[in-house]
Amino acid sequence: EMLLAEKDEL
Amino acid sequence: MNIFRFLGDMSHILSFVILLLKITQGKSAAGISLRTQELYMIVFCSRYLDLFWNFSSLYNSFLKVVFIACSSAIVYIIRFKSPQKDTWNPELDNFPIQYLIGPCAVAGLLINQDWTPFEMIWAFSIYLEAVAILPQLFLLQKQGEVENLTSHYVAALGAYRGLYLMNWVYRYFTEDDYLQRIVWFAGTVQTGLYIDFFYHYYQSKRGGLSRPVKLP
Repeated sequence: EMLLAEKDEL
Repeated sequence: MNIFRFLGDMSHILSFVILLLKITQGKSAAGISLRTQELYMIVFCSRYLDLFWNFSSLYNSFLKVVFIACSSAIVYIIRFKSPQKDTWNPELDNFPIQYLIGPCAVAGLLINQDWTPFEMIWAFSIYLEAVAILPQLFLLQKQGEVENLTSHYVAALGAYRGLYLMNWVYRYFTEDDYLQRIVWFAGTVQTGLYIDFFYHYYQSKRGGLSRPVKLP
């Protein structure tokens, strides 16, 4: 399973 | 949140302030690429679609709204408002942006983190942001000499990219599981586009003189 990077940047 | 990321966001906001001041106070959009501004509007509107379902922090959500609002306001003023709309020169600012949007859309469909519609749109926005400054750089190149405020605007955007690059390096070494290949690749390409501009910006601003930037 691919780990999705958290979208915490703009 | 680290200092590089924060300062990066602040110089991004500064770039909007400089541009808005220039076109509202100076009443002219001469030297500003509407094409680039439209690309940024597309970038923010597509990337921040997740405002409706993702919440990371108030800071993030607030800035997302600010970025969409500022880029929309800039496009609106240059396209529709007098006297600014009469100062925009479509013959000079004629970069064929369909050749940027098309390939970025295909890249977004093919190369993304997960095969969901939003991940495709999100990747598209990352790729498009990387090249969105090109119409502006080409316009400056054509004009040869760059007005001070315009050069400060591009410099603030370049600083934002450089600081984000440092933010990624910092996060890579301080956080576990922090991997963002798409963002890093596109961000590095994007920052690279500013290198030539920064060389000329430095040449004309060194020694505290405020000469206009001259491009070859």
